[in-house]
Amino acid sequence: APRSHLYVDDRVQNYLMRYGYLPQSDKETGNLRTEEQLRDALRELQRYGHIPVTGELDEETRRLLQRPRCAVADVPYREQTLRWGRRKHRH
Amino acid sequence: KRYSLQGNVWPTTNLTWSLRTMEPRDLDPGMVRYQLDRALRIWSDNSRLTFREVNSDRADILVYFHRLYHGDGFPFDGRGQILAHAFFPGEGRGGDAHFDEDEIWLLGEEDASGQGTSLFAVAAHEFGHSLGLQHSSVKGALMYPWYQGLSPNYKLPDDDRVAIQQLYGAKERLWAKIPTYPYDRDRDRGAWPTPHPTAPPTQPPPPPPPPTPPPTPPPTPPTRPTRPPWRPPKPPKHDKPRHRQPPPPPPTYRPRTRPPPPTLPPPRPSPAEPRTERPQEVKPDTCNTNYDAISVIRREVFIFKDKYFWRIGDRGLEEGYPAEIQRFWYSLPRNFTHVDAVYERLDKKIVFFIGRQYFVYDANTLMHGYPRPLTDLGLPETLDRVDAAMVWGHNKKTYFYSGTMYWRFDEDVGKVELDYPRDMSMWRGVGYNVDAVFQWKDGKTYFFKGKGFWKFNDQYMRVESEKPMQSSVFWMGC
Repeated sequence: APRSHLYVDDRVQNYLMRYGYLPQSDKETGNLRTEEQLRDALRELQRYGHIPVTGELDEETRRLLQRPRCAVADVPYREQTLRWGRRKHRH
Repeated sequence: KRYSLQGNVWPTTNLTWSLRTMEPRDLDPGMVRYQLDRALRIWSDNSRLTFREVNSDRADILVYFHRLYHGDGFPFDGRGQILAHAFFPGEGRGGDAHFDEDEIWLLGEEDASGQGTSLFAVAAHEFGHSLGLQHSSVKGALMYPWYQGLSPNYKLPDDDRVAIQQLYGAKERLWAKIPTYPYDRDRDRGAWPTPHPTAPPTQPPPPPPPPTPPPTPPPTPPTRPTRPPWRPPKPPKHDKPRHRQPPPPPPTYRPRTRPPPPTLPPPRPSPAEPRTERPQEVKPDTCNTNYDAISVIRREVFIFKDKYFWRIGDRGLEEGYPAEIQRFWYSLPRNFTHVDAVYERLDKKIVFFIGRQYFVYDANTLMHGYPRPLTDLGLPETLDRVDAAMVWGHNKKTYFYSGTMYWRFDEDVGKVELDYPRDMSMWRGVGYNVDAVFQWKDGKTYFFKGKGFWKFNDQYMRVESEKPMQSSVFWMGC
């Protein structure tokens, strides 16, 4: 497959899953993600964190990822299910 | 774009709380309790909620200081990004708040150096979760996910105030009883207190409180004069150090016989549910029992209960079962009463979990050097048993389940993987404290609890149907 222009390492993906921006279940099923999904997740995190919404893993976003915070998910379970429950899982 | 309600609420507005870590590291317990009390007052000042400190594990909101992995599938990360977490209202650990003991907690106001984290600020946020609030994306809201210190005379922002009043109603206001008529500055100067400072005139009136929940029983008249909340004693004037009286212990808590609330979320049993006493030497009733463990061994399903097991082959339940486990697998402990979990490894060895030990069998014979402690697998010291184990057909990885958590086991390394434990809620619909799990020849995963079981959809990571099916009918042909 063509190399993704957007490289998001595991720690960032774990962060996005832990706080509900990506489906937690992917942690277990290892379902692959499209680049667009990663960008959407970053955009939502940037909106929540009130930083420029770029869909890129830029400097501002990396700083936000470092900031101390509460461990409870930002995107409620219920919403995650609605959002991804309908998504057709790619094998 | 504003507050978010999780869905669970407490069935009463009069809640109890208790600090259960008696000696948080390097912190004065009395000062910690004072900050926690201040944080709770942020919410009670803006709603009908009342909070009473008690000294009991049965309080509604239990507060702990923990570090790293602490038995709930949401480990802390040392001093760093994760400060605390809390559980939404509910049974068991519902409402509890955990603070990362490795953080530098400030028990006074913020210090200029920016080092350290205000316990008051984080506790006020976490108690929002304990009361049923999710995070809010409104910057400056108390329920905003990222840490933001609070000013000394902090007032609850509107976003959070409207949220908590939607859940528990607004506090009766003094002037609410006075007939409302236009406020005439000259005529009525000083007639009643000035409107609440954070409610600017343009502020739309707060939504009418939801239909009042069933009238909470009038608070039982305190048997003794209620004490004002504890405040740290004034520093001594004279310079010679005086032995400071330890703060009076909070009153002992007599559990209140509160009628069971009508609409509590399904009970979440406490993590280490004591197993029911086991009648000795009585064969289990094939058509009326739960199971201790289930595993596919050599393509047959073995179901274990107490000291017995059944075999289900291609023709269904084999005749003459249940049989004694010890007749099939030798060298089990003489005093063993049941197995906790069983699974067949990819190399065809059979692993039994009994209490804090595991036994590896080559067919019927215990391999040399076993049993070994669970800690050899990288499982925590505090774990007293494994509830279930399986090799998951979806990814051929080995999983161990216990209480509210699960681990993924790396067969090559012989240890559980680093990013575990995780919370069982990942296996959507299964809940906590499962009895058994296995992957059947149909490629599907089956979770068992009590006398029921769920078929699990590996792709969607959730049960096919919320309602469990009856095990004895489907598996034992009853």
